[in-house]
Amino acid sequence: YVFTAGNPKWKKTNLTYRIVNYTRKMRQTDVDEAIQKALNVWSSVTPLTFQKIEDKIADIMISFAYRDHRDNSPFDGPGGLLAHAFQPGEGLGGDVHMDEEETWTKDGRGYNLFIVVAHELGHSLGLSHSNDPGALMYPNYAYTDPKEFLLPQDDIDGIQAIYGQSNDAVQPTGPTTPQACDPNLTFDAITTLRGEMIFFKGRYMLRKHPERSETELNFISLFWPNLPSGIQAAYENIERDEVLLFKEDKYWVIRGYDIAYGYPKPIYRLGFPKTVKRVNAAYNDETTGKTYFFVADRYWRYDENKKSMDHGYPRKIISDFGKIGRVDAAFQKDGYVYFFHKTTQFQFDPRTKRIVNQMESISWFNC
Amino acid sequence: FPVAPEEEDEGKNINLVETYLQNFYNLQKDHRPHLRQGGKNHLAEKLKEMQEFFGLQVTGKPDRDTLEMMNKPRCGVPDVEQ
Repeated sequence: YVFTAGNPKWKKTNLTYRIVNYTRKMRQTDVDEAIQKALNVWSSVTPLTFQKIEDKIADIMISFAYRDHRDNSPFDGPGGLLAHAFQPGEGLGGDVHMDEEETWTKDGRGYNLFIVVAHELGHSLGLSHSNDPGALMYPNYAYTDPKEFLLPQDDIDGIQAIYGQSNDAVQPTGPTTPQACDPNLTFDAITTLRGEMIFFKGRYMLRKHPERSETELNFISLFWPNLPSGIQAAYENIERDEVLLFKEDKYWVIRGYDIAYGYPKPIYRLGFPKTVKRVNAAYNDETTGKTYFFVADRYWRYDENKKSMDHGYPRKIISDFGKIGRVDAAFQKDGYVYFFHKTTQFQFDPRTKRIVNQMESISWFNC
Repeated sequence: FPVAPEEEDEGKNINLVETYLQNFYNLQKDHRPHLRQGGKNHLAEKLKEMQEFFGLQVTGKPDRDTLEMMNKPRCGVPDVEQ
C-alpha cells in the first residue's frame, strides 16, 4: 500500500458524504446501495463513520461528470479513465468523480459501480495506488462479485496505518495475493487449458504458458466473470476442447472464454452419490478417455465416452496411487499425472503405477 | 498519401504511451522523445518506472505487455506523485 504524498488524512473520524447527481445507467436505489456498500468497505476496518447528507457541502461529494468538468482532469469517454478522486482536504478534497460515459452496473457487465467507488474512496481517505495486483487500490479495474468482495489485507494495512484499527473486538483480516514463488503456496485446483497450465487459488488463477518464463496472475473473473472464486477441482477434456470446473456440488463446462449454456449443473449428473458434497481434484487421462475424480480418501473413474461412472468405484486412493493419500489438485501432462497435496507435488506414472518424483508445489514457476 | 497500417499503429502507440505517462507518471508534456536532455531519454525512464510498478519486464520499450497494460481501464489518479 502507498500513502498519498504528504500523508494527508481527515482530522476527524465522522465524515459526511453526499451524492450530488446520479448516473442514468442505474436505478437510484442501486447507486445508493453501491455507494453505501463501498463506504462500509472502509468503515468496517477503521473507526471512520460516514453520514449521508442531502444538500449542504459534505466532506466527500460524489458525482458523475462528463469530459472536461473543470477540475483540470477531464474524462475521456467510454473505457480508459473510469473515475478519479481527491485526497483529504477542503473544497475538492475527498471528492469522487465518476465518468458518466461509462456503463455503470451493479454486476459483472460494464464497470461495477461498487468496486470503482470503493477504490476511489481509498484516495478520498489518503491512500495512493498499490502495486499489489490483488489490492483494491491497484490502479486497473478488476471485477469481483460484490457479494464475494473482501477488502484485501494490503488495503486493510494501509488504511489502518492512517486511521487506526476498527473498534470491533475482533480485527477484520483480508485475503492476500498469491506469490508464484512462495514455497508455502498451495492450490485449490489445477488444469491444462489448450497447452497452458492454470493454477486456481481463491479468486485468482496463475497462468503458465510453456514457452514463457514468467507466470501471469489474474482474477478468475477476468476471463469468466460469472464463475465463483474458490474453484475446488478442474480438468481438461482435450478431445472436446472443454474444461470442467467444480465447486461444492456444482460443475461448469467452459470452452475458451464461454461457459456452456445450462451450467452449473449438479455433480450428481455425473454419477456421484448424494453423500458426495464436493470434489477435491480431477484429471482426465487422454489416452484412455477416463476421468479420475478424487474425493477425500477415495476416487471415482468416469468414462467420458459412455458418460457414466465405471463400476467398482469408489476405490481407496492409497490402494492404487500409493502414498499420495489425499489430493488437493491434479493434472496430466505428457503422460504423467501430477498430484498436489499441500506444498508437495508427486509425479506419478500411470503405466507403472509408481511415483517417479516428488517436488515442491511451485516447481512449474521457474522460481 | 495514406499511411501504411504499421506506421499508423506505431503512431497510435506512441500517442498512447506519451498520454499514459503524462497522465500517470508525471512525464512533462513539453517533453519530445527525440530530444535528449542531458543524455537522458525521459520517456524511456518513465516507461521503466511504469513497467516496474506493474511488475512487467523493465525494458524501457513499449513492448506488447506494456501496451496491453496501458490499454486497461483504470482509475484516473496518477500512480506517482505529481
